[in-house]
Amino acid sequence: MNIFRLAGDMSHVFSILVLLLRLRVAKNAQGISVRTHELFLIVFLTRYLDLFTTFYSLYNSIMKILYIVSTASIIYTIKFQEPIKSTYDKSQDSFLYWQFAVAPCAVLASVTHLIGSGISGFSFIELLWTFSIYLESIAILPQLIVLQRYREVENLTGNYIFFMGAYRFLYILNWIYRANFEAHYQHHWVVYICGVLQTLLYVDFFYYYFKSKKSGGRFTLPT
Amino acid sequence: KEKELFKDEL
Repeated sequence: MNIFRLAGDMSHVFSILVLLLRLRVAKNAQGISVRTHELFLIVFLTRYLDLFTTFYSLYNSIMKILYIVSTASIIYTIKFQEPIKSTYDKSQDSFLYWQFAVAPCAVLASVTHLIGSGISGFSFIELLWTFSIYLESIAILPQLIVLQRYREVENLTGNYIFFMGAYRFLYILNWIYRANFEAHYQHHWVVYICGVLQTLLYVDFFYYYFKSKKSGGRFTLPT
Repeated sequence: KEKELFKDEL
């Protein structure tokens, strides 16, 4: 554990809390994509299967459970809890995530896992872990698309996405730190490429986020 | 072995 990873994890937790708070305070789901959180739930459920097989640390286990429970709670709140449920506009949140996210990532993960470990080293848990790395890298896309459709970004929604992006950026610093200060460290290019791709997806958002903070005005996205 | 390293991350 290093300061960058801890800060990243905290940023992630904070972003989830901001979103849950935002849903309860505003009592609506305008500009929020459930599909993004459904993708994250798939990511966590496929990556954290090692909860049953390996114990790393109490911190690690607690955070994994926290991510799964809080993400499920976000989905439940938007899809099933009134009055929020009736404010959720399905037609705006229409990213075809099975065709454009889950299926391609499953194919890519199968190919890279088979190339990496061969038939003899095949492991279903490893395959799902690789799949989750790919899927996480694009899981924010439905949210960014919804944001683009609404144009005007509500304050807490902007903050929630900002802390999501900050979390990914801090993870890159964490890898740089680990590569320099950890003995027996080995690079993992799939993790790096997906991590960088995921962070790049936030760059455009960051630009307008800081611009609106600086001017103190309303946060709107250009067409 | 290589993968183990990244499994302690979230």
